[in-house]
Amino acid sequence: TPVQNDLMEFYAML
Amino acid sequence: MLELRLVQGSLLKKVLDAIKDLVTDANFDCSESGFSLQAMDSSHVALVALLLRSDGFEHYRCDRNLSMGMNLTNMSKMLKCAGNDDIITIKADDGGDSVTFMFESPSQDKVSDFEMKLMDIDSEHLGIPETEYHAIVKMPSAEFARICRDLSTIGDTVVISVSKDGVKFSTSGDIGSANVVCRQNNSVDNKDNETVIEMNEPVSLTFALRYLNSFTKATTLSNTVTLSMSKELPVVVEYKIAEIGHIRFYLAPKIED
Repeated sequence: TPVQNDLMEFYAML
Repeated sequence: MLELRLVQGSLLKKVLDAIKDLVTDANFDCSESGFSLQAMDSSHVALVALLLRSDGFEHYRCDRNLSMGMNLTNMSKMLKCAGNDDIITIKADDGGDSVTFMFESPSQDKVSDFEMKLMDIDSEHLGIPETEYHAIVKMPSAEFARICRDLSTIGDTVVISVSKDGVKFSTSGDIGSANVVCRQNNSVDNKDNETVIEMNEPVSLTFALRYLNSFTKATTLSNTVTLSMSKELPVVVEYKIAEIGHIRFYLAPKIED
């Protein structure tokens, strides 16, 4: 099942 | 001193209806450039960014940058007291602890003012990096709302896939599964009915339908919606607000663990 991640984690990766 | 006069007051009522269920408290920031808001939902999965540009107001006075913390439920209660045709003026004093909403009927025969207490809200302003999106889909906002609503009766999540063939919305649940494909079309009569797909490379992302359904409360603000997607990045769901600005929703995708 796909896991819901925190929005900020995505932008932190950039 | 802050004084913002919005002739089309219904826009502000619609904005509040669009965001009040997603965010409870938020800081409205007022500067020379406009009236804006950025806030995350309590689970930190979605973010809303609103901009109403200063040139969209009939009168716009903002002597110094001001951040006003408001409870959106209470603000919505007050704005519901404005008629749909009313002119709305937002007034506040620098350093004051309240904001006043003034409603004027179009014929000027009724004027009301509602004062609301401000609140201190600690909020972190998230700098969203400029990114190039792999795929941008523009489609009728009512169609997008319909698809999200329909699919949420079947499943909890939707896979949005953009390819050269079109944009596909897929879900599955206990009772079965569903796919809706919208192909690019060009409407000669009405640009608002068009589905336009700009794609550099195919993208497929999974989202919780609960949030997308919440975003579609902004459907009344615009006839079209734009979905901007890149691999493993939050989707941006944007509704333009007439000639005055936009409301953007950012939603983190679900990723296979």
